[in-house]
Amino acid sequence: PTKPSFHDEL
Amino acid sequence: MNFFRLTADLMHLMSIFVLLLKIQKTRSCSGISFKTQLLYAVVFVTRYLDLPKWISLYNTLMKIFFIATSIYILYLMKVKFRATYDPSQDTFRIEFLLGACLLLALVFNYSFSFIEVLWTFSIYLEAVAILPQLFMLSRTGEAETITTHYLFALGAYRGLYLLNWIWRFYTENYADLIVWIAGAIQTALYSDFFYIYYKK
Repeated sequence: PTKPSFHDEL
Repeated sequence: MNFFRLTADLMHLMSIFVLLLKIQKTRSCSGISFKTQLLYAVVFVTRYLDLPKWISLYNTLMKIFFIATSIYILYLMKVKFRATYDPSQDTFRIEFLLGACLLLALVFNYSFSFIEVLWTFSIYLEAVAILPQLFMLSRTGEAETITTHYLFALGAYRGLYLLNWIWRFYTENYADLIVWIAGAIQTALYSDFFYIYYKK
């Protein structure tokens, strides 16, 4: 799957 | 940060305040599923293992708030107002949820590291963590108004996150498939609850 650069959501 | 995400987070905060207020005011946790609250505590602890990583003051404070309040709610239910909790109403088997989510997280993740697998696990678990609560409601057949407000705030939080993702997709080219799929399932569970509740 697409990888977000980092987890910034809560 | 956009309007949808901020409002969603605030609804999430509100849901916790509503729950705490209900327990403190009525001095009772009747109608609240301990198992759902336990799952939420597991969700927050496993997701925020990256707490030392700095994103923003907002991010850090919210993480601390969610971990602290979820554990405090467990304390209220299991120690302070223990007598008002009826385990015979709270019979959903969470072992299956925990096992299935862990298995899914081990298979479908962004990278196979300890923190990343547990983060993914928390995303999957959050999607289904409300099931013991919904199961309890369907068994007792009736929810106190305040419990409905709690569920409404939680449902609004999830719905707004969907709008936030659409917004971020178009404005930031942001994509997070794992969170989207789990979030869509989670929102569907709440919609089902609202539909049933609305019809009643």
